[in-house]
Amino acid sequence: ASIASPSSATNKDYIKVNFQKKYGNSFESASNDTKDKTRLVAR
Amino acid sequence: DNDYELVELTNQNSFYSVELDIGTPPQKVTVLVDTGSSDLWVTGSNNPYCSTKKKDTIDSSFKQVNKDNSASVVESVFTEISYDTTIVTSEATATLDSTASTSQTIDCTAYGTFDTSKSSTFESNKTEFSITYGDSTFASGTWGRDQLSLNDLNITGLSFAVANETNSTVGVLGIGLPGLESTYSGISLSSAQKSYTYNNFPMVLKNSGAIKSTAYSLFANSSDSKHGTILFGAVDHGKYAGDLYTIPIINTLEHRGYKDPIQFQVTLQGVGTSKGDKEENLTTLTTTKIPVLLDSGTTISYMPAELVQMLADQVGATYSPVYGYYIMDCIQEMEQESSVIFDFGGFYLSNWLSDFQLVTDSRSNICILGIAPQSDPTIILGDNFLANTYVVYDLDNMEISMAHANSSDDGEYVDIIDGSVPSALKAPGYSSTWSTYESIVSGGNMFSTASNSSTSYSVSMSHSATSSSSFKGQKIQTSTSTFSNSKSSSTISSTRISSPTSSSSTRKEN
Repeated sequence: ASIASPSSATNKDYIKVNFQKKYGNSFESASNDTKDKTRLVAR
Repeated sequence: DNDYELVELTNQNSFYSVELDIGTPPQKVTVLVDTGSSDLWVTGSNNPYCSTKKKDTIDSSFKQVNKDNSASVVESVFTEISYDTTIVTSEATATLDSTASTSQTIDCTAYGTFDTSKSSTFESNKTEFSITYGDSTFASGTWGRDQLSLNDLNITGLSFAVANETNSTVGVLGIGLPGLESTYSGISLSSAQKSYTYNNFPMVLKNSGAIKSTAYSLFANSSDSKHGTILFGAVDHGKYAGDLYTIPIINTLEHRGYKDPIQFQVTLQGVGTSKGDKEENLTTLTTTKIPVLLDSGTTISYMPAELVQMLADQVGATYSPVYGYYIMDCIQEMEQESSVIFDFGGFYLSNWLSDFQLVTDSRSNICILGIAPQSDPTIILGDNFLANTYVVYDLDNMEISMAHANSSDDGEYVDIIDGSVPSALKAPGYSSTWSTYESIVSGGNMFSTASNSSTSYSVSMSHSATSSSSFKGQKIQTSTSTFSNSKSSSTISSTRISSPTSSSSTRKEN
């Protein structure tokens, strides 16, 4: 594979990859929002 | 009036994701970053598990509270998503009890799918792909190649699979060892199929010359941060405190025919606790050597059931059959609290106990201990450990270096990894690695070794709240452990900043 690294890291012999941290009670509802979402829901 | 209320657990899950652009024209897909597996795969747009209607998806985030229970225990049913791959051994047991059932449909719009028919550059290599994970999710499909970029890094040429059938909501970017690739150690390989390894993501970076060593540093960042970083080919000395110590990756599957390690397991030589700042409050739970998997694809941590019981007895947690986890009082901010201390071979990493708590929002101040029992005689240290630990995975030398993470943004001091990890020290216990499974014996003294050396562990932990706004409520824990033995003496001082807002420092998966 030909790796064309981002101009920011070209020829630096390292590659910096930022990853997102997603929070939620399920993959479907996960988001970047780290605030506690607490809800007491009487059915 | 109908005896129960629905309580949504606080928002504590976390998993690490990156966004890929695949095909021509590019289609965006988000995948989970996973050191516990080694294949890249994305969900195909024709996956029958994808629900056409949103209401089909069953969201297990609501919990039932049994009101007539004096403890008002919040019943929670959630599945721990652990992406360490199931390996072809007779011992492979589902390390996690999963409530996800494959009959559930999933919402595939959340993280995107890849439609091969809409890419003019997709090439299938007509090889079957199949993988199963420790939480009973699976993916199967076909291997192929296409235009591919991650953030703005062009990684075209990297083989990836398109899963036309999967019950996992999100695809996976496995960055583990080549031996863990499903083409080599996958459980689906029929005897006829010849197993082989291929160049996965870290190896593609190395072979293309983008990095000098097949090694990377994982900085998971503080527990409530929005992003972390993986530095491929380098180490950032600004992201850890104290010294980086190096230990070997061990092979727990040699008896299964794997002559080299295929997963990131190292030897844990002792587990203990400390209470507050006092040195005399150090307790050794065990000094039995136990294999530990350092897995970014697992959210909480897992230990053999008997060890979790020892820890629970020590910290006042009790097992709740309702949860299937241990529960305990939530540690209040600034309360003098315990730490869990890991001895990796003469160097110690300690985490606040609150970092291992999952906060429910039941009004009875109940917290789940985010160290869960498992039947495997091994330990998985997941995100709630990695959030406080800087880990360098060196795939070329089959070593792992670790230190306390420093998330106080002290700037970047990047060194290229070329042959070995710069500034890392070989751990004093580097060579005394795990060799065979033993029953876990309680007690011992991990804080000083036996007769032949005067290694002693002195802990001075000062928990002090800092008032500055950016670190409001932060605690500074300085643990200094001093080693002196016949050959050399080295003083390790590691300062760790950990947020007491434990509610966001631990996570659980659906």
